[in-house]
Amino acid sequence: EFFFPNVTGIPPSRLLNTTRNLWDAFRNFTGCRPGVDGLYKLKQYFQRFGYIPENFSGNFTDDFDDILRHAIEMYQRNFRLNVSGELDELTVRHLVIPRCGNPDIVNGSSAMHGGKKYEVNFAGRRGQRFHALKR
Amino acid sequence: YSLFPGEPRWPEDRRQLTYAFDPRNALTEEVKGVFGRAFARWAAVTKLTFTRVETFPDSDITIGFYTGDHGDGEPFDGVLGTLAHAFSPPSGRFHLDSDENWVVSGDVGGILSMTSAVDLESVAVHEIGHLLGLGHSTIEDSIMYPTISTGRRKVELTRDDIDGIQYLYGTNPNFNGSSPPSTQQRESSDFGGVGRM
Repeated sequence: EFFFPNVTGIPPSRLLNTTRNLWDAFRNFTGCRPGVDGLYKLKQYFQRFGYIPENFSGNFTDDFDDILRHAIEMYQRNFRLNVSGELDELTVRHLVIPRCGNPDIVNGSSAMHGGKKYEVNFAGRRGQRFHALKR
Repeated sequence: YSLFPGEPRWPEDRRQLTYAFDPRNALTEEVKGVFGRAFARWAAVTKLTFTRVETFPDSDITIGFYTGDHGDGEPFDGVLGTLAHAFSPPSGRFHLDSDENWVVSGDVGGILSMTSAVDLESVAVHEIGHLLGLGHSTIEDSIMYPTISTGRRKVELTRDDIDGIQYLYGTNPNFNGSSPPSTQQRESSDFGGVGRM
């Protein structure tokens, strides 16, 4: 049911139902800066792909906090976007592109920069401080 | 290119790998042939070989299409989003999201400008890279770049991909070592990709 010989073989009704996906909701976050709420799903996205450590034991809030800002910065660095720590339009448009389910960062270390590794650590649960270190 | 932590790879005595399809998917020969072409692209540049077998549980690499939660802790999310995932060596598990509109002929462009069509061979070549030990690359034209826009076909290994896989497994004696074609010359097309980017 899910294989098609070419793009014209896909029933129009199926295309109409499937041109948007759950990540498209992230487009609403374009331009978000600290102080804007409603972002816990984006944090879950970043955690899934390694930008927030899997062993982070706190609950995600809707706040645009340091956890999110550092995840965005690392994502922008990996995808060679302007590293601003903000959800600018290009970053959000990139976030919703379909992708491989494998994480970009494994065990807190990204090797996507040809040997330059970026390590992420939580300094502690209290205050949820989050640091990104370039080695 | 990048490698998984610890640089896992298939051991020396397991370089003639077998692959099989989950019989529950009842895939056609045409679909299975797409994977055969994808494996051949990696075999062309390394000493690895890939042979299709019918004994699913016993093969080195197992391929299956699944939907939602399929038991490995990494549930699929419906149309688009995550398309597939694969495990590092020597796991051999290769899972694809059966909710996608997989195009098997390579004809993914030219008519509709924004569709949910995903080129199966493009994703297969990428995931096989993971099965062999490659992580994600920052080189946008490379096979191992993490994202692929709908309607885009990208199946040719780039120098970055080749360097990575040859670091792990050495060079195919029959590989002439010439640089892959430039981006413009490579077999690549997109109609929705630019729009989505």
